[in-house]
Amino acid sequence: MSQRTLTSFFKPT
Amino acid sequence: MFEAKLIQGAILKKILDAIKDLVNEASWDCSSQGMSLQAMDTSHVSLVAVQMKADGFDKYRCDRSVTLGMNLSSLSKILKCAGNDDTITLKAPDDGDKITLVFEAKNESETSEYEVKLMNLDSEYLGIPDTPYSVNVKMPSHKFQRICRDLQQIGDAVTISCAKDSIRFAAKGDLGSGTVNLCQTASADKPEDSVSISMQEPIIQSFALKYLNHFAKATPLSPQVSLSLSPDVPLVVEYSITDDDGSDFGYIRYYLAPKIDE
Repeated sequence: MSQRTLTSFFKPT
Repeated sequence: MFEAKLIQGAILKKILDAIKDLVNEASWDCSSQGMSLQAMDTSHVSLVAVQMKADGFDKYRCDRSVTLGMNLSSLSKILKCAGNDDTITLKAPDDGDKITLVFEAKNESETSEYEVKLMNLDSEYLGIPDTPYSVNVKMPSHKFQRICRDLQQIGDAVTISCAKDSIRFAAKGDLGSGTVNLCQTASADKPEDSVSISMQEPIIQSFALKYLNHFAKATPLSPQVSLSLSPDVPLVVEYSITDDDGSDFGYIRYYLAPKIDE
């Protein structure tokens, strides 16, 4: 399994 | 001028214990509403968000909003110098380059004062959508801590699945496999020991145990932990922060990106 990063879900404001 | 006094200084010690190993440097945003922090770990897999409400402090003054960037392991080292029963006061003048921490022992004449250097950090804030989740589970925080610790002996990842009124944590590795199944409890005699599950749709998702074990360092802050899951979105692990009187002081929330099958 590969680990995703949070930045692929939440975008900088 | 920023000044915040907390009679139960132990709360601040516990908050730092819960974030310092995940995030090395972060900025506290102080406003008239309170103190908050948002920071990702260096690999950008997890994020911690802390909120301490102004009215939870015993004295709180923030003339204008300030950002206090600091090395959290330095702050944690300084907070270790405060006793568990000490009152802690944070002070920062406008445009200063350091923050002052004053520790006062209860019923004693001893006062100690420490200073921590502030840093200019390029903070990147992420917008976290406020969405409903498919599954919400509330369970004893010590139970969550034990499950994560036990399963890390078996494998690197835990698969969390939820169906009907039970939640299942499963791990497998070279030595074998392990699963822990928790069912919703009926009794409300001891709310802190209860397991409650609210499910809109069944879910199955995998997460790295290394991060969950970091999150579990917040266990001393709250007897209950809340897990929120939806398909293909980060997991939310929340500990509410309350003082000795049970008043709501804020929260510490962790977000963790899922692992996916390639």
